[in-house]
This record gives sequence, C-alpha cells and structure tokens, in this order.
Amino acid sequence: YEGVNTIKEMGRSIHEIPRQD
Amino acid sequence: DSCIQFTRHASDVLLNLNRLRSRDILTDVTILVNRQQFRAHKTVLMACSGLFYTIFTDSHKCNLSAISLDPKVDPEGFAILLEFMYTSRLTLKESLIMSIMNTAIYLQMDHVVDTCHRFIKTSDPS
Repeated sequence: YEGVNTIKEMGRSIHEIPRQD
Repeated sequence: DSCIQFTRHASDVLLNLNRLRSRDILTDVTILVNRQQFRAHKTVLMACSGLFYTIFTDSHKCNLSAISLDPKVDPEGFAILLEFMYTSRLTLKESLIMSIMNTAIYLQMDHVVDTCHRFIKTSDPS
C-alpha cells in the first residue's frame, strides 16, 4: 500500500460473537 | 487513493474465533494430551504451530478428527499455549516455564520458545 493514503479506523471492525446464547 | 485500515480487525477476529472455540462451534479436531482433551480449529492450530502445520498439510492426516500428542507433553503447558494461540496472551508461570517451553519446542512455536528463553534469563539472577 505504498503511496496510498491510509486512514486508521480504531473502532470495532466486526460484530462480536456472544460468549453464550 | 485511500485505504481504511481497521486497526482492531485482527484481534476482533481472534476474539470471535476464541468465542467459537469456547462454544465448540465448527471446532474440527480433538487434541489428546495424556488423558486430557482439547477441542480446537485446525486452521488456528496450523497457523500458530509448525508441528500442526505439517500434520494438517499432510493429505493422509488432514482429515483426522483426533490427534494424540507425545505422552511426554504436559497438558497444563499445552493448555497455556492453546490459550495463547486464541488470545495472543502467554501466561508464563515460573513453576510451569519448563513445560511450556518444552511444549513450544515440540509444537514448533519458535517465537514462543525465544520468549521463554528470555523469561528464564531475566528471572534467573545467576
């Protein structure tokens, strides 16, 4: 990604699987 | 051009894989260490351990649903390394350091072996 302007996204990226249903 | 890098993504995926393991969802192998059994995902094991990589890339062994480790492997040491694979956290206790390191050597987890060596060096004043 050299030369690409990278923006950092610090938040969660995916849903969270629960420990138990 | 721009690219958005989700900095937490790798750890979020690992967290979810660990949740899947704890709920026994899509786990596809049982690792037998002496009499103890550990359920896990082959892909996670082979991504972290050279031994498991060799086993599961072998066309004769990749479909095995249970793998027995050498009886000399300490189940407590294995449990700590399995936890590390799924969490990035390695719990090093002085009482268990040798069995963790020997298990890491056996599993071909070289970076963990190096870390154990450093831990032993720093905790031994001689």
